[in-house]
Formats: sequence, structure tokens, C-alpha cells
Amino acid sequence: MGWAIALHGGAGDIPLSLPPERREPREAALRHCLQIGVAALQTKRPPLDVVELVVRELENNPNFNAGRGSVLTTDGTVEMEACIMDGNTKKCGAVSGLTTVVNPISLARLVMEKTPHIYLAFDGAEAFAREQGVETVDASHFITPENIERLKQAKEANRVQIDYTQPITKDMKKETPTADGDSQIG
Amino acid sequence: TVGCVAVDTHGNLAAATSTGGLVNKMVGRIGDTPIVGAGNYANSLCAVSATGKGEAIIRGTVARDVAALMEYKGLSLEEAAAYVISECAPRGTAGLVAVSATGEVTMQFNTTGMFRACASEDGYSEIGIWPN
Repeated sequence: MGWAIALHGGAGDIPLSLPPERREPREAALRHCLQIGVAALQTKRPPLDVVELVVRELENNPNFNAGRGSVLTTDGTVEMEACIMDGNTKKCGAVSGLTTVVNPISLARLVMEKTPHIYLAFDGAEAFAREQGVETVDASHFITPENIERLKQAKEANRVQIDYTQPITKDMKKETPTADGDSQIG
Repeated sequence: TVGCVAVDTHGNLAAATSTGGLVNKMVGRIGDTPIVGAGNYANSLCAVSATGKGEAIIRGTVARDVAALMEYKGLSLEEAAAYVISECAPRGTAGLVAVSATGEVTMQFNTTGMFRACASEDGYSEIGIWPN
């Protein structure tokens, strides 16, 4: 038995033709985050610290859909969510509806450790963030030009998209109707 | 969505997941990430972080099902994750990374690809996007 770590930066309809300028930064980020996690485990840091540390790095990278780089709601806003859980104790913390918190995963951990609750959302979660003194910024910090364009394309096609799904045009939608009307996948 | 799972040499496990959700989601929509047992779960057997279409992952209780299959059916981490990804979530909707208390690691998905990476103490390391 030894240590092990795994991480992801999202799943979806990632085209095999993904151009190098979009693939390579993400691969580099995965490599960087993996190295950070491995180093932390090698120095005997608790797994709870390790997963928080790695996810903070991923949140700070605009190439991934979390933290800076979060995708946009139909109103063009960000509403970020996060959850963290400790296996031994089953203690956990979750947040959603965040608009200004730089690292939602760390706020989720504070919910776990500093409140009698498991899950805080929207205004209550934002107020808790300020009470705890975590880093916050203007919501515009999280919005990237790429995600503004993705929202525009999704609205034109009247669809929702999971991570990396390629935009589907209105014409394509007519040709490939979906069973439940909300699938933008595959 | 991003996520990380880890286990130390003593078998202590943890999971973390963070997301912006879906492009063009309704204001106020809650996805799988903060729903404990859907997109994120850890117990004494395994730690799981999922990614994909939140509504499908919630319906499939994806993360908790991996742990339940290990706990109640005695499956290995690899077997449990493979079953959940192939049987519990519709094709094209989900992926997950997971580690077990004994140091197993698995990364599975039923989408075209998943940005992923893993490493273990025995020297194994992998970074990938599409199926191998």
C-alpha cells in the first residue's frame, strides 16, 4: 500500500482534433498540478490538504471550468460550486452560487470545519466567505472572453453545454434532435 | 469541472471537486458537485470526484455508487468505477477519478475524453485526454 493521487480537469466531447494551442496548456496544467500533489503527499501532508491544494491550482487556471474560467449562466454571470470530503470521518463541506470567492474549494472546507452544517449556498455562502476573511474579487475576474463566446454560441443554439462540448448550431440542432431536449453532449 | 482525490500511505482518503457548472445554465441551478455522494464522495474505502452532466450524475448517485459497490458487493475500485460509468450514467455524460484505501487508482469516463492525470508511489504516472 502506498500513496496515490488522481485529478481531472473536466470531461466532455473533447474533439480528437483539438488544436495544440488549446491542448498543450491544459496538459501542462495537469502536469503542474500533479507535481504539486505528489510533492505534498511525499512530504506527508494529509490527503485533505493535498486535494484542496491541487483543486485551488486548478481553480486558478482559466483553462478549466472552475474558479477563474468558470462557464456562464444564461444571464452571463458565474455561479461556482465546490465540495470537499474526508474519508475517515465522512466530514464534508459544500458551497454553491458563489460569485466572488477566488477559491470555492477552500470555502467548502471552511464550511466543513467551522460550521455545524454541510452546505451553504448563494447569499449565505457569500456572507460566510466575508466572515471568514477568504479572498474575494469582483465577479468579472472569473469571466473569460472564451466563455463569453461559448455562452453566445449556446444561446444561439438554445442549449446547455458540459465541459468542452463543441458548439452546435441551430441548423445542426434541426438535423439531430435530442430525446430530452437538453442534451448538448456527444 | 475540476477535481482531485488522494490517499496517503496510511490509507487516509479525501476528495475535492469544484466547478462553474454548465454553459447557459439557468440562474440558481445546482449541479452534482456540491451534492455529497453525487459528484464527490469519500469514505474509508475510496475517494471519488466526478465530472460531466450534473443532472445525470445526480440521478446516478455516481460517486456514492462506486463506494457502495465496493462496500456491499466487494468489487475492486476499478470494477466498481467501470460499472458505474458504463451502467449508472448515460453514455456521453460522466467521468470520474478515484483512489482506494489500498492505493489503487482509476480514471474512467463515457464521454469522448476527460482531462486527467494520476500518479502512485510505485512510480506509475499518467496524463491523458482521450481513451488510451
